[in-house]
Amino acid sequence: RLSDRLQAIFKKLRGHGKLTEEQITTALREIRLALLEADVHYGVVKDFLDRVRERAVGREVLQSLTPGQQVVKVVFEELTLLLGGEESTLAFAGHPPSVVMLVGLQGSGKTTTAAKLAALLTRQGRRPLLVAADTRRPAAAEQLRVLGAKIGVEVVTDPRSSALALCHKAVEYAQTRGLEPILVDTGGRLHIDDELMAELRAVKEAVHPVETLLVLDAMTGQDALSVATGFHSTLDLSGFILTKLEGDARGGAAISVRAVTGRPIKFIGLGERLEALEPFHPERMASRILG
Amino acid sequence: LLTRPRLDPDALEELEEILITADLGMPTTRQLLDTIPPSISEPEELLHFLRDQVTDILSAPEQSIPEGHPHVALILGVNGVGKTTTIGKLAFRGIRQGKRVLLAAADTFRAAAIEQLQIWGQRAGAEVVAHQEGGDPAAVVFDALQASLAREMDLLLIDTAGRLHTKKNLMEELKKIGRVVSRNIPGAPHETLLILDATTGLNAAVQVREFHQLMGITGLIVTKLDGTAKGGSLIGIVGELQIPVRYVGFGEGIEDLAPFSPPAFAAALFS
Ligand SMILES: Nc1nc2c(ncn2[C@@H]2O[C@H](COP(=O)(O)OP(=O)(O)OP(=O)(O)O)[C@@H](O)[C@H]2O)c(=O)[nH]1
Ligand SMILES: Nc1nc2c(ncn2[C@@H]2O[C@H](COP(=O)(O)OP(=O)(O)OP(=O)(O)O)[C@@H](O)[C@H]2O)c(=O)[nH]1
Ligand SMILES: [Mg+2]
Ligand SMILES: [Mg+2]
Repeated sequence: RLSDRLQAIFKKLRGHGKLTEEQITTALREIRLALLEADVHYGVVKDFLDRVRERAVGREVLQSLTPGQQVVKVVFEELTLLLGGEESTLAFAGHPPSVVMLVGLQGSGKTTTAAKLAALLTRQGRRPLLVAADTRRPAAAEQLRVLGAKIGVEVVTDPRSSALALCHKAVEYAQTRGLEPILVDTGGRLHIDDELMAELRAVKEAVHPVETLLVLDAMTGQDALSVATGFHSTLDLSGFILTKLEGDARGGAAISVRAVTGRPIKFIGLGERLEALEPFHPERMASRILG
Repeated sequence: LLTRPRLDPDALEELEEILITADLGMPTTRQLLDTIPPSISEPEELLHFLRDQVTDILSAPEQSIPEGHPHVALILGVNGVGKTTTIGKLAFRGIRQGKRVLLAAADTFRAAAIEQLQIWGQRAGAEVVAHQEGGDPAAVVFDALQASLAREMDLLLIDTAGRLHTKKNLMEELKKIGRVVSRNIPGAPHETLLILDATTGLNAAVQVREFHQLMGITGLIVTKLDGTAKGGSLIGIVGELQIPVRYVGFGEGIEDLAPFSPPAFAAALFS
């Protein structure tokens, strides 16, 4: 564990001795290894370490009786700061119906998460509407329809409609039926697929979602940075949902996407059941990433 | 960090960045960089050398596949990696090769999983054995095995539900499916293929180890290589476990599958 490794580095220091440059460098190297092992992006780790180094040569560490522990504390605090700071809630528009768009790579968990959000909102006393705007994947609409039926939430589908037309139809329907918010499940796509990214942009410009959430698999590696950057630059994301977090992936992608976009992680997916959605807790994520 | 004084430290750092951001992980990156002979100093030479090293590692595992009639392949992997889609692609390949192909819809858990596979079956020209959603996956597999024998199928592909290797009960279910296969067709499953998503980071190695320990993985398929992820965790995985990579998936279309080519993969890594 990182804390044990750092303790070992600093145990040679007795009382209020000055930390050597070598000890700090060695400590930073251990932290770097731990973060890379956790799938945090290479460049993001570099920037993060600069921040840690600044504090590591400061009084709080130098004057500590247990500098090893203090450095761990610094890293944990800096990670938590980086990850946190905002509420895990969905925004709502000034006048209904608000639209929430779920986007992301293939297989990240968007359809399941759309249904989870619908379930959560229903428990909170709202009456959401699901939109099966994935027009490409075999049986995608059916998948959302089955999930919607489980939780008593209506699903707008139409095998002959485009994603854009479906969203227009959904807004009208929601308005007439007083349903809110509208949860749009989009088809998985690559951030480098210009045509499909343009499709998303067109939907966004038409229905002005109050949330544009990137649904990201917690086991995503270094690629998380390009994915987040790609989706963010085209769509101006409002936040992230990290899925499959009940597994044993360290989840360093969370750090990368937060660092590169500044947008918050709002929820985490902890399983395949529709109840398995929770608000994001930065300190818990920080300690998980540190391993 | 590295003990090659003849190599420019900036060049080494650049290489390290290329390899780490390709998801090789630090241990494999260090191993690779440590193999650079002192005689090499030019960047061109360096890249060429590393490409060859990667190609060698990925070509090393034993490649033979046991023959079966029907040939039974069990498809496994964590959630969302591309199992069902890859089966569609494999089925199409088989049909193209003149084989009689049958698919088993043994993901009885996830919403519309059966329908999804049935559509792929239609696209490929392969029949699908399926029960109800919520049914026993082992029962589907049993029926599919019987059907492939009775109808003299050449190839049976078994789709399973995505599952995290951390879920003991789901891994037990998988083991049970494996037993149903081997009890009903001697020598089967002839292939147990783990599907890996190229966007996955270092957890891919954990997935392979866990599934391999439980089931004995005979081959890997890496999907979504049409994205920006390089799938570099494969190098450490193949090096450690000597499991061959059989195919790569590079798109959502039925033909977006190709036999794995170590030199092509190595070249893409450094491009
Ligand atoms: N273990 C686990 N599995 C999840 C979680 N969220 C989703 N899944 C599973 O991940 C797989 C993919 O989920 P989908 O909802 O189909 O993903 P998607 O992003 O809609 O996929 P595409 O539409 O093809 O891009 C399914 O097997 C889900 O049950 C989670 O939090 N934990
Ligand atoms: N871009 C790209 N997408 C792929 C590839 N292979 C599969 N996909 C997509 O990934 C998503 C998930 O594919 P599935 O076949 O449903 O994955 P799965 O492993 O069966 O998922 P579960 O059964 O839910 O665990 C779909 O949107 C597929 O179209 C690939 O090689 N490239
Ligand atoms: Mg979907
Ligand atoms: Mg599937």
